[in-house]
Amino acid sequence: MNLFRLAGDMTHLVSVVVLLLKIHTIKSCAGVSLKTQELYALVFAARYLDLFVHFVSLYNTVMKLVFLASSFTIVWYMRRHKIVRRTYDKEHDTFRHHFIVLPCLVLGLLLNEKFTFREVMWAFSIYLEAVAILPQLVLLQRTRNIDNLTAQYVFFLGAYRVLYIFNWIYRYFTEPHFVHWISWIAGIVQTLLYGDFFYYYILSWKNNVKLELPA
Amino acid sequence: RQRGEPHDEL
Repeated sequence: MNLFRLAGDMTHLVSVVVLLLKIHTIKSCAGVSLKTQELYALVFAARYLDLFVHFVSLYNTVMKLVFLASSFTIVWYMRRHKIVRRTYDKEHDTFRHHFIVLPCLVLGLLLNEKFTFREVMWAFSIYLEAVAILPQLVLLQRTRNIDNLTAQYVFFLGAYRVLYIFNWIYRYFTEPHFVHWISWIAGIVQTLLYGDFFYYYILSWKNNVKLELPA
Repeated sequence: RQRGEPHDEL
């Protein structure tokens, strides 16, 4: 475990906590894409299949449980909670996320570290996570007044990916034969998707104006 | 991490 990876995991944790707090306290999910949340729940479900099979560390197990619980809780809130579900921006959250699940599954079948069920699911989850933010970014372009908590949620998600890239660079230079093309390429693609969000987010923060993403 | 070992990253 290195500082970059720990900081990355903590930033990822903060992003889901920010989102959960927003939804739980103000009972609103305005501006939040249910499709992205469903994709994330699927990412964790597919990736953490070895939760009870391989014990890596207490930290690893606890964090997996936290990410699984939080992602499914957020989906539950947005789908089932009688107040929150009414604030869901259904008509603007129209990204056809089914169209990205299938290609990621096919890619997982073709490009994986070992052709076993768990490894295919793991690769699928890596590819899916890379594009899971798309529905959320599309929704932000269509949302007029983006509220701070939603913007912070996306910002922390992007920050966690940037930190993971530093983690991989560090591990590449400190651990012999630490090579993971699947995570690296998918992770770089994922981070690039946040590029223009970061640009407009930092610009709005510097000029102290409301965040607006150009459509 | 050799092949087949559990992925140690989240």
